[in-house]
Amino acid sequence: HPVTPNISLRTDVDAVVFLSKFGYLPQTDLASRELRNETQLRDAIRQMQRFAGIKETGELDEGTIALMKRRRCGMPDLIGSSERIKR
Amino acid sequence: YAIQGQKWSKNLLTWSINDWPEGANTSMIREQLAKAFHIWSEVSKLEFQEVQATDADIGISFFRGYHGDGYPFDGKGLVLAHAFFPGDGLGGDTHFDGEELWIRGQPSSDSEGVDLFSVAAHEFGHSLGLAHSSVIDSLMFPYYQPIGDDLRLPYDDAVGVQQLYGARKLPKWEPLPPGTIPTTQHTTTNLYETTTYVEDGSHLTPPPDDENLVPSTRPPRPLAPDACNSSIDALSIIRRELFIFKGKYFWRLNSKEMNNSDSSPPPPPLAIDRFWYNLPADLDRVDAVYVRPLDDKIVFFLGNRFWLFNANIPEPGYPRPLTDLGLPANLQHVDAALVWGHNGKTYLFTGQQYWRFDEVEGRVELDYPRSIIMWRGVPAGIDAALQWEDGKTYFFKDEYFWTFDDKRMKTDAQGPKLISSFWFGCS
Repeated sequence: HPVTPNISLRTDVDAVVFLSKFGYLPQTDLASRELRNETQLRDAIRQMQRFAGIKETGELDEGTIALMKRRRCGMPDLIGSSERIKR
Repeated sequence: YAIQGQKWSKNLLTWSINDWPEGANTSMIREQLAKAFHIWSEVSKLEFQEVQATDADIGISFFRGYHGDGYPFDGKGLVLAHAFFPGDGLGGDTHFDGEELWIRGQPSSDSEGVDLFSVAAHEFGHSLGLAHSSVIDSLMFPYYQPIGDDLRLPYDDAVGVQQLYGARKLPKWEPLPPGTIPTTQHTTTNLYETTTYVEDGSHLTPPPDDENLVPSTRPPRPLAPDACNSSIDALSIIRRELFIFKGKYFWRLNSKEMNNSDSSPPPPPLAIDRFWYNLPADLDRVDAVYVRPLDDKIVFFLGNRFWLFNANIPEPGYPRPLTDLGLPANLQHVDAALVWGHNGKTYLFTGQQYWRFDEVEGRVELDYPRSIIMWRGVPAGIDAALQWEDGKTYFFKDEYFWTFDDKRMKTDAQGPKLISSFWFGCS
């Protein structure tokens, strides 16, 4: 059943787009965001926080949103997802 | 550092600027890009040559918005550039967002702009085959961090590019400047001395007996194992590369290089904790490792616990006890883990026993353990097991390995062979 995540994604940064674009969520699911469950999103956020070396909260806190707004390279962060870009 | 998997098969790479930004200061751009290439060639065997041709290995373009490669730019801010990993066509090409204001150096407090050198140096790392690094001070860290005009490649990036293309030879011992009194801690201006470790492995030779030569700054001598005189703890193929673990170290070998009879000696091993974060700080060995066939995640066994990694990123919730896999509570460790291509099942070995593991259920199957005698010819207490890309199954113990015939269910009649000669190319 579709699950609407409780986690607030309504910020001025589209967190799901960010997490998908940079390899923390599968890109194929972009069209069905409501199917993501909260655990999946929190894990993705936590993984992104760990990679960037900031506190792992699993939340879209101030530091995480600030990081998502930082200028960066357009390539994904994870090895597996980076393989997708070459295709 | 993280290697994506593809690399150039030559050391001289050409580059050209194919599409310029509006109102470009062409000399500034060419100068900054050349400087960005230089920091990679300075520490590796690579050389770069600018050409006026559209078929250069690394084509450089400044584009706006949608530009036909499926990765549109987003205007000023956020995404600054992207690059393609080595290969034909788009491979190696680097695209900068043409809507950014590209400048030389850092903007002053009352001006804006993005330092082209900083961004280009990072993107060229991708063009050479490096993926993003989670080491914050590294150049391949994904978030833009202004770097000084005189940047030299950070250690993490230098080791990464040298792993792919080899290290440029640097003098390890330098003559004293005239009039200097010899000391044992003379510091040279060569910031890349650490890279000589990559070229020479653990075999840093003692200084020559010459009072006019003094040692330059170098890292502590690592107690790394010798590939040509060593057993192994564990091994697995992870994203097309062979990872072999021994003690606190691992080797990362490209299969094409392994199959090349002219290949150079094995590269030096790297410290496990420099790549696989979150394993115990006092780790002295990995017992077993395998890649889960369902999701390509990597399982490490250490003692009576196991860890799960996605690439080299640790998954939350680990380590977990072996009992979570249905293994007995008195089991203190796993000798080896094998995903057997013959039936796609995962097998866990310890001593004289083995279990078949159901990846879907997440538990070992009911009528196990069984005796290792079922694998005729394989000794008890193996160190590691692997299904290699030649389709054969290999078992490892001490300095030897056994080739297993999956159809006849017994080891090769030729008996065990030396690990060092086949897997590391030692003579």
